[in-house]
Amino acid sequence: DGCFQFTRHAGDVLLNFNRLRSRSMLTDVTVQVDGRDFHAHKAILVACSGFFYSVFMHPENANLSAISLDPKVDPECFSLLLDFMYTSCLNLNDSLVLATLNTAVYLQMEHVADTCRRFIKSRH
Amino acid sequence: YEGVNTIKEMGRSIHEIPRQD
Repeated sequence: DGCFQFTRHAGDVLLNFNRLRSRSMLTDVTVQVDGRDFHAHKAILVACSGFFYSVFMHPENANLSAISLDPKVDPECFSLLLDFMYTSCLNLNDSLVLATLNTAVYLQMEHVADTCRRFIKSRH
Repeated sequence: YEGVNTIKEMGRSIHEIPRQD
């Protein structure tokens, strides 16, 4: 007897969640960012972001089906970070990295923020 | 989950949800 550890299970599960998102299947919240709507799964948002954890862990917010973020949040950067949550890939480029850092700080995604800071430092 | 007798299964672990039906 033994334990068969499926090494790619976490990635397979996350890929399926991203497929559900792309088909708006079982998405249970719409995140409104400066006029753009993003459909997502609360469980993924809460698992990846301290900000969403603090919002949805309040019982009165648990059933929210829409949430508007602070207008200072850049929708392009939010989209990048949402893709990161569902793929583990963080697309950084010189033009957006500072705004992405600010958005990651806002969403309380500290490890991503640290990566943005290291990216900025490596560029100078 | 690194037990003494853990066998690493490298293949897919679950079904793949299609991009569309």
